[in-house]
Amino acid sequence: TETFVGQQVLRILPEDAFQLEKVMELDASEKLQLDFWRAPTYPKSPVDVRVPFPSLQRVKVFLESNGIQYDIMIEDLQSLIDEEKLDMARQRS
Amino acid sequence: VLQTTETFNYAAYHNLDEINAFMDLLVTEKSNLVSKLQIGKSYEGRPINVLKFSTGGIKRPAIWIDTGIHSREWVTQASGVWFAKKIVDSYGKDPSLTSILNNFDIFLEIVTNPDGFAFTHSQNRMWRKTRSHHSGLSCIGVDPNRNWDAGFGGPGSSGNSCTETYRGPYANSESEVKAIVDFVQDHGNIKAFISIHSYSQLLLYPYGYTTQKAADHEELDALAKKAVNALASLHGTKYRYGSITAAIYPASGGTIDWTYDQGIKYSYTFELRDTGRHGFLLPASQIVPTAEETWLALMVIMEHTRDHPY
Repeated sequence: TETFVGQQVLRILPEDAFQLEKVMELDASEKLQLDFWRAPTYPKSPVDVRVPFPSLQRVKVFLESNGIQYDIMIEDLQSLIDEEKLDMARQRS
Repeated sequence: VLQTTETFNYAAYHNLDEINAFMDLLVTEKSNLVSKLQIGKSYEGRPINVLKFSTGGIKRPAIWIDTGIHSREWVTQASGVWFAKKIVDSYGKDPSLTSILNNFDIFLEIVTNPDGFAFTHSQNRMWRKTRSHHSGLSCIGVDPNRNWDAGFGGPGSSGNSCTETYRGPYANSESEVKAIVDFVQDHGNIKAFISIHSYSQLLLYPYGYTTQKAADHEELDALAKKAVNALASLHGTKYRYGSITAAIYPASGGTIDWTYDQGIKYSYTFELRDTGRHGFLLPASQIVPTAEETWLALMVIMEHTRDHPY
C-alpha cells in the first residue's frame, strides 16, 4: 500500500503572469513528482499541489526565492488518510 | 450485511463491493422503477454498471449522470449513491422529478472507473486514472477525461504515460470510456449528459479543447447560472461557472466536449466541494450536504431539459 508519510498539499497563489509561469515550471518538472490537485491557470487563481516528502524542501525554497505566496493546505496527508480509514472502519462496526 | 437502502449509511464512504451491494438492493426494492445495466467491463474485468430509472417506454429521451471517473474523488461516488436513493424516494412525491421521469429515463453510473476506485481503497488513495497498461509504456493508467474523441491529443493533455493527464495511446483506448461511447451512440436519444467530478466548485460546459464558443453558449451559460444559484440556496456554497477553457484551462479529449459534439446540447460537468481545505479527502460528514446541494442544480438542468425539447 502506498503511503504518504511526510507529504503535504500546498496552496500556491501566483500573483502575476511571471509567478504563474514559475509555477508552471514546477508543473513541468517530472523529477519533483508533484501531483497538481488544481493546476495553474490564471494569476491570483489558487494552485493546489501534493508534494512528496523528498521534494518538499526544494519546492518551498523555489517558491520563496521567487516571492510566490503559499500556504500549507494539508500539513500531513497520511494522517488525514488514516483518519478517513478509521472513520470507515468505525462506520462498519 | 446491508438489508435495506433505508439503513444504508449515506454519510459514510463505501468501497466498490458495498456500492455494488447498494445498487443491487435498490433494484430489488424498486424493480418497477430501477434496473441495473452492465454496459461493459473495465480493463481489469470489473463490470461497468449503470442504474436505469425508467417508468416505461423504449429508448425514451434520457438524461445521463456519471460520478467518479477520477477514482480518488470519493465524494462524487458517494453523491452518486445519494442521488440514486433520492430519485427513487422522490418519484411519486416530488411533482417535478415525477414529471421528468414520466417523460425521460435517467441513467446513473455511480462508479465510472471501477478499477481505479478499487485501487484507491486498497493500494493508493490518491490514484486518479484507469489501471490499463498499454504495451511499450512505462507507467500504468490513462486519464479517462482526456481519452475522448474530442480534440484528442490537443492542449491540456499529456502524451507521457507517467503523468496524471496522460491521454492514452488513442481516443477511446480505455474500456471505461468506450463503454459509455458505445452506449450513448447506441441509445441515440440522450438529451442531457452530466459528468460529476470534485473538487473546486465549478459548473462547466463545452468547450475544453478549443477556445471557440459552443453554438449554444448563451443558453448553457444562463442555465449554469440558474443551476449554481439553486445550489447555493441550500448551504451558501459558491460555485463559478463557464466554459472549460474560460473557467479553468484548455483540456482536450474531455467527456462533455465529446457529448456536445455528438449533439447532446445540455452537456455539463460539475466539480463538487471543496475550495481547498481537504481537497480529495473531504470529510464524510460533508457527503450529504454536498449531494443535497448538487441535487438542486441537477434538478434545474433536468427540468430545463424537460421543458426545452430539441
